[in-house]
Amino acid sequence: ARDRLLSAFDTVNAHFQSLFTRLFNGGAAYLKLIEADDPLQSGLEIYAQPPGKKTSVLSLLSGGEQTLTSIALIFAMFLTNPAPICVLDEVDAPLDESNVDRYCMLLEKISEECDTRFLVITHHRMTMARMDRLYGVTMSEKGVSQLVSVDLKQHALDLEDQAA
Amino acid sequence: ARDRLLSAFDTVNAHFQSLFTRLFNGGAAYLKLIEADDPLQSGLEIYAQPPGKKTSVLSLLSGGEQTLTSIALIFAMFLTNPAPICVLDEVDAPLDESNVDRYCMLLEKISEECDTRFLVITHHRMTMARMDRLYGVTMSEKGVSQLVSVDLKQHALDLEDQAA
Amino acid sequence: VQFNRLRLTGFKSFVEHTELEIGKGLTGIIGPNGCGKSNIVEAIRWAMGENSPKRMRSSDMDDVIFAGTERRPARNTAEVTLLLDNSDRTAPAELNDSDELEISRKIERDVGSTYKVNGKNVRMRDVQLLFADSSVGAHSPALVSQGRVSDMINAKPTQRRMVLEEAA
Amino acid sequence: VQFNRLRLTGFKSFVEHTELEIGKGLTGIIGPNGCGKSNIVEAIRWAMGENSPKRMRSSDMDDVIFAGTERRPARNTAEVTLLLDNSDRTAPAELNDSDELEISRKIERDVGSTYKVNGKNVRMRDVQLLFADSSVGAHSPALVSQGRVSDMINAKPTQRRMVLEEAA
Ligand SMILES: Nc1ncnc2c1ncn2[C@@H]1O[C@H](COP(=O)(O)OP(=O)(O)OP(=O)(O)O)[C@@H](O)[C@H]1O
Ligand SMILES: Nc1ncnc2c1ncn2[C@@H]1O[C@H](COP(=O)(O)OP(=O)(O)OP(=O)(O)O)[C@@H](O)[C@H]1O
Ligand SMILES: [Mg+2]
Ligand SMILES: [Mg+2]
Repeated sequence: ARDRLLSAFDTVNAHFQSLFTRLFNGGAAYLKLIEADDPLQSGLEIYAQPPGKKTSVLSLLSGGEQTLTSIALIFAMFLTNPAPICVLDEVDAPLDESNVDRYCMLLEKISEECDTRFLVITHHRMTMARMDRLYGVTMSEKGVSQLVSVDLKQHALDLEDQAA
Repeated sequence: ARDRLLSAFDTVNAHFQSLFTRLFNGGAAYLKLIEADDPLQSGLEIYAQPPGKKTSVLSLLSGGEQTLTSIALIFAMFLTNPAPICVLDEVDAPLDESNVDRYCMLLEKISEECDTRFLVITHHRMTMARMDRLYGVTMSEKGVSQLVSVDLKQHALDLEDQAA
Repeated sequence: VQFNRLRLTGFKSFVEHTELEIGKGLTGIIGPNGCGKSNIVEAIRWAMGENSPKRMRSSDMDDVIFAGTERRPARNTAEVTLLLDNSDRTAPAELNDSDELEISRKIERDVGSTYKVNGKNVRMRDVQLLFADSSVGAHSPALVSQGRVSDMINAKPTQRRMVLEEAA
Repeated sequence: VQFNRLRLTGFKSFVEHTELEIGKGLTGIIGPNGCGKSNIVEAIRWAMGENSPKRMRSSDMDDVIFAGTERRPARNTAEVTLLLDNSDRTAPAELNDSDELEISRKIERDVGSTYKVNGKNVRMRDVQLLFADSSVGAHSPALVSQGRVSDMINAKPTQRRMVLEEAA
């Protein structure tokens, strides 16, 4: 079990370092096992250096930087065992427009390379615009959900306002 | 201390019930002290019934509903001792457009009635559009923050893209 | 295996029969707060064998059955079906002899859940293993529920290490 | 009292002297991730006497001093000033004889913080009480930091009750 954890750690760490730099368009990050000599008792610490800034632990980054770094870690774990489906529920909520853009580019890349189908729940207009298709969920009858297909061009951007 | 807590509880509960209905444009909610006979040992549970739905504890609501309900509770506590300043850091992140609209209307109302000045940090375009003035924070020199005044009309909506 | 379609009936706010086509690439799901988007995510976890009501925002597994509204009575059953394409024959041995796999979970109030694959009763364990073999499953990194990212940010280092172990 | 203006120098990423006018009504603060918006919120808390580095995303109070970049050296001091209008004379007695109150906190690396009101040295306690009297203070409901709402949602019922007690 100890060897399996160390080998998983190395693989995830390698993916994490390159995903971080891709999502932040620069900078660097790495994982470290801390707090114990025995890996099975250790803690996983995350060090990140956004472009032009100093390296710090995850807890000292801004809200959006913490989110983008965590997305890099989640996909680093995903890439060690890529799945045919990936479901993301409002993961982009704290991200600004340029970070959302790079997040979407990563999804497109993973979808192509791993043949993964993504279900992306979002409130971000930019993310909606980058989808291959959109479904809207409405509750025109209170308490009862209905799924509708949404025309990406115009309706995508009106749906949230109309259904609300 | 016990009486002070019970009296604060009643005041906050009263504000909470009316703020919830205002923010949700309907429905009802209330607070309850649970888990102990002694109020000083009790827990504070939050029950909410969004319009057309069944009453449930906070943990069973959707992400956006939980956020809007918590906003009602925060302002219920605020109104028991209104302050001249109120700072809100990305509180509206999980809200959809119609909930953001009602959140902004509440801020306008509290600002008028309590003479409170609000500092509202946000990524939401709709919130930006409802502000009386906007400041942009940029880091054109990496790692160094600068504050700039932003023209509400046009620049407001371009700033996030440009600065990014 | 590849995921093609999701069907729900009576699951939480999706009381009516609902079909979601899972196409290639990126599919967006949008809508106002509280309209049912996260319920879709939970339906997928649930069909994969999610066993803990707490992870479904419930205290009891029966809570996933449509509980009724002012206008409609509560239901007694909920059913979620995942339709998989298995033409690459990558499914586990006992289920690997058809091009299509229809995995269904049904719950009956006060009775419990039953699982079927292509109409034949199976145990929950079989369904969980099927999905685990495809690197996807109720607890895999591939299903990121609402709030999971902020949980990770706030987690202690030892908790994070456990997440890594589970994903390995 | 009314808040008019915030000044920062050397505080976290605001190495240059910065002035924020706090006008009537609603003032929005916008910008990309990591550009410094939450640092402004922390500056206000800090000037009000926030004493716990953990609540400022720091392990040491000296961490609020500009730590330097590739191009600029670290600073040795950080100063934040809040300018208040006191024409309604609602400030505590000892500070209530002027129309304007300038409350300043300055920290020097390895030395610690000093507080001034209208140029005169005061204790941290005096500053904390001044703001507590106006129902605002580092821990009041009026300062909602990033993540505080999701902390409230995830809090146990006993923790929530404590928040209510503190606000009372
Ligand atoms: N058993 C049930 N029967 C009927 N309705 C239910 C049941 N369980 C949950 N719901 C309803 O489903 C709604 C929650 O939906 P969901 O969490 O999917 O919203 P959402 O679209 O993700 O919203 P948000 O954008 O706020 O995250 C709740 O309003 C709740 O009333
Ligand atoms: N002592 C310091 N010296 C210099 N820079 C610092 C210091 N402390 C923090 N910073 C920088 O301030 C930045 C954090 O800014 P802040 O948290 O205000 O961002 P934000 O605008 O709120 O972003 P978000 O939208 O992601 O929440 C970090 O990138 C960090 O590098
Ligand atoms: Mg949701
Ligand atoms: Mg921030």
